Amino acid sequence: YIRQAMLAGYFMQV
Amino acid sequence: MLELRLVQGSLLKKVLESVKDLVTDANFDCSATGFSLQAMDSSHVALVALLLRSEGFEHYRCDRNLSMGMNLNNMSKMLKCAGNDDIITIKADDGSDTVTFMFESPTQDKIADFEMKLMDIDSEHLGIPEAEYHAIVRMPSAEFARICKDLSSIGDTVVISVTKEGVKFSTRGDIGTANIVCRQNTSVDKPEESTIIEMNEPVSLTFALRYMNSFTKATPLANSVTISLSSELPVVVEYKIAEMGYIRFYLAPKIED
Repeated sequence: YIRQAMLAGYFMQV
Repeated sequence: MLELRLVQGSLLKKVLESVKDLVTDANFDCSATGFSLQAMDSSHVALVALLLRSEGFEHYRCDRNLSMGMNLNNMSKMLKCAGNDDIITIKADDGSDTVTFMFESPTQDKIADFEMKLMDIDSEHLGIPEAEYHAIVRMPSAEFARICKDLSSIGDTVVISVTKEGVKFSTRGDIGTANIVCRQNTSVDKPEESTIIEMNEPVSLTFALRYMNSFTKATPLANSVTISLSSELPVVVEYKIAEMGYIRFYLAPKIED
């Protein structure tokens, strides 16, 4: 199964 | 008070065309550094970061930092009314809920102003650290656009793999598979037509072609595109805007669980 990663998994909210 | 005069108004028109399909509403931030934007698409998978440095404007007045919420579709409608050779000036008063776009023809015989309503947008700002990438590919932007377009007629996702052989773009779909390999090519006279691959280690990542195709709307802004890949980070697809700044698109990969 291939899922789409989210940006929030890589970058922190500032 | 804000007043930004951009002699090459077509740049702003092209910027809008390259982001309006990805993002509906966005805050444009104005500071001493320049005119910038950071916005995510509605599914929080892709992000666009734009910077037009203050030095690139013929006149740049920004008395205090200002964030202006704009509907990009409406902004695009207004900018489409500017001629390609027009000088565009963006004006806003402190505390005003409107922004004015002024278009001047190069011969100064036609001057138009369009006032657009601003909007309040709760935007999330992400901190994007400087990072080391496993591989950085620079290639002609038109070539990259062509590859994304061609592959999207076969499949929905693209696997981008960088090895010492070159960069490979692959897809698969119901009708079959496709692989396009681009090798390093610096022997051409025109540097903008060369493909340069810097690889620290091999990397292979999968991305949704729908987003990649959307990023290629920025192709008219630059002859070259830079694709930075790391297995630990979203890909960065960057178009440099001549002497002014950049537009960068970040896209989170598809991951096999």
